[in-house]
Amino acid sequence: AVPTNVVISDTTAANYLAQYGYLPPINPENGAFLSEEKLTAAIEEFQAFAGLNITGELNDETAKLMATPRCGVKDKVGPAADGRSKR
Amino acid sequence: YALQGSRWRTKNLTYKISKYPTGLNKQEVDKEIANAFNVWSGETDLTFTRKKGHENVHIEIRFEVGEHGDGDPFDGPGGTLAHAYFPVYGGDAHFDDAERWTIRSYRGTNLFQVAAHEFGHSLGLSHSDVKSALMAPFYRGYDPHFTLDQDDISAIQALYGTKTNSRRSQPLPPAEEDPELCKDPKVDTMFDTKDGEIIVFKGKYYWKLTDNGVASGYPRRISSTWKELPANIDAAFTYRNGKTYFFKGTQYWRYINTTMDGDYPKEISDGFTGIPDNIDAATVWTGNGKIYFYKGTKFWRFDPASKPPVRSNYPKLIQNWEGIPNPINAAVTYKGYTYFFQDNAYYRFNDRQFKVDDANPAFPRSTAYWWFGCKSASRGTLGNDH
Repeated sequence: AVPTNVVISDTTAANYLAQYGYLPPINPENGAFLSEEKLTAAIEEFQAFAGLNITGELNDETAKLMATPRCGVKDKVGPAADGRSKR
Repeated sequence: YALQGSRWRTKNLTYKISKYPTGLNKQEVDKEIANAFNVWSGETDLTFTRKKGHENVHIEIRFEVGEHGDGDPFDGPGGTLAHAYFPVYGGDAHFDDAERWTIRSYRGTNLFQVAAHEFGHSLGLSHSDVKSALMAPFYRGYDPHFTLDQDDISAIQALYGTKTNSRRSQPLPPAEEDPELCKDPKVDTMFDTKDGEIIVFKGKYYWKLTDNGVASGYPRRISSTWKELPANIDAAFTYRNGKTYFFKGTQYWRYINTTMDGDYPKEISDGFTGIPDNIDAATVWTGNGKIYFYKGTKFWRFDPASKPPVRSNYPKLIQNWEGIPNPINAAVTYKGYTYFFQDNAYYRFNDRQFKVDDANPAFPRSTAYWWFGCKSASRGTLGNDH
């Protein structure tokens, strides 16, 4: 069941967006230097892909969707973010 | 849809399940995994052969917990359910065994649906932004009537072509019974396409009928075939102009086959002046080729060639159609007759005598038995014991 009121921090959101290809992989050392603009743009891209209102904010419906069970494969897959490489 | 960029060179692929989920019967898992592959082989010439033991295969399937050797650890119940490799990276599929995998259940996480999605990746499909597509990234819960969205079909056929080794070259599988229609044969509407096929609408699904029952591969979602057409349609008919009209509430839509024919929906009061909203059924009567609308105890005749299309002496009472009950749920023309449906029964109309046809067994008859091929339903006249 889709979780109800979900609170999600910017860091958690940034990790989620990185995991699914909306942000470059976050390096633990420099993760803190993610700019506000980059995070907003990534949220907008996620909202666009998921068919949500594109606000760039981590609003309730966006947080709820981020908490929804899903496939682990990235949404943004291309030459740059090449999905998954078998190690 | 989105393609990752790689695909298999061969269409005959092999797979094996190297590690099973802890909470399910192995044979059941084998069946569900095979069904999940069938989703894709049903639309292409792809074939999937299961191997066992240490044989080399294209797609290896494993149920794992946490870190499992590929640097992408699973995260426990919820969150990430599974992931898979695109063909260029090996094609394997991994499932988080911390999930509660279930089969044909509203509880837990449906193994078949998630597996079919992951195998889409194993074949080269990326995530789709069409919410109703199987390849959308978010799990949508168990769907007993799962069907591929047109988006998914277009995606897989872009990689592997359409199905040519189709059933057409072999005898069609026998018409099938559909549990839902056999259990409750009351439908929203039925109509005949310009090719003479009979389509049944019920809720958000539709079935194509054969002469003996329900065609295999159904139900499918109405929205996956008639884009933008809502569920729970009131009535539909195909006119001799080859266009199919759908009615719901105050609105109607016009399609040529499955393509919307203009800017719809429009108001019934605009396009069918004189016809009320929220109708029960509509059909082109085989007796005179005019369009008849039915609602409650009344009916209207609509003749596009007349001015006005509905004469002032309408509506009239359905009881004029001797033997036809009211209200009716659906009406359809089939092989030169007009049929009326109410709840689980139907009636064939004799146009010359203008009354329900004499037949053996007499009408009303069981819709389930005679239209949906439900052998468990009564063959005889409904409403009495012989």
